[in-house]
Amino acid sequence: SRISIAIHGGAGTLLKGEMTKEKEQAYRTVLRQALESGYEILEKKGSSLDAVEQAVVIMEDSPLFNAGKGSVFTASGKHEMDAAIMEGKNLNAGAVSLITGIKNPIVLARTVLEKSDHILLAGQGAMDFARLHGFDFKKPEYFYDEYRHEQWNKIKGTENFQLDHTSSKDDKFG
Amino acid sequence: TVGAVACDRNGNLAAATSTGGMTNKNWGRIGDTPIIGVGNYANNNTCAVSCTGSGEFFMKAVVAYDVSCLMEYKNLNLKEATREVIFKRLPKIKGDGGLIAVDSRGNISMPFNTEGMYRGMKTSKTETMVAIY
Repeated sequence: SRISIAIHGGAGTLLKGEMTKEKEQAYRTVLRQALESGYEILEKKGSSLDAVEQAVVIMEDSPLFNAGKGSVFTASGKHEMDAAIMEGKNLNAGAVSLITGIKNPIVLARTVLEKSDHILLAGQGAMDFARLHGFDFKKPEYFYDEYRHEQWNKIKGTENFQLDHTSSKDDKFG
Repeated sequence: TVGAVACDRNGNLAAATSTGGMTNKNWGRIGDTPIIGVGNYANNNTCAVSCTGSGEFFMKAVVAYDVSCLMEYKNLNLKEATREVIFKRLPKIKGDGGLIAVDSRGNISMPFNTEGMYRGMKTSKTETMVAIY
């Protein structure tokens, strides 16, 4: 079969007019890195499951995207992350939710798929499972990002929450 | 949110998605990402899907599995099924966002209905593409 990989870096992150040439180049560099690292696994006859995990790990390790290191702030000033992974061969899946301090949530989701009889683990229980399987936990400073903090400051203390994009309803179909 | 979908040499599909959620979120709010069949899904008989957008609407529309069902039950192809969901069904309930999907022949579709999209694709038959909308 033709080997293929596609990635996305979410919806939004920078507001209109904030995308400078330098930032655009930075985004393109990480997107390309993620793409190439996943594709290389496919080229070497590796599995699609390994390829998608690796591509997501590259993007989780970058502060530019709202996942892993670049996660946004919650109302209580923490970083709560979710992740899921699934393979089409046998419908095996693994997912984690409401986890904090984990450098690569997608790797924990894969561990749930491979080393538990469950599919979705959440909150403290998911973190206990991570500790059981030798995951190390990052300090909050690892997840700190000035831009994300500013995003949060603008709506901190209000009832508002913000997705990573300004949702505009006039048809931006593509 | 970040995500990836892939088809390997054996035609096996996989999908992975990871997110930091919403800025200033409260009450243990969970979006579509960790819910299999909503923000992330893979089935060798149809497609692998990874979504990004307003999670609440993706949950109401059960987006990822919806794409797979349209292929399985209505015999739509990947492009038709993904466009039906992102251009018609999701906007109907005021939902916004996008997805990336691949089928077991290695075709890729990446529709969206809102701004601020970061995408990339590479296959053994096409050029590498990285694009920002």
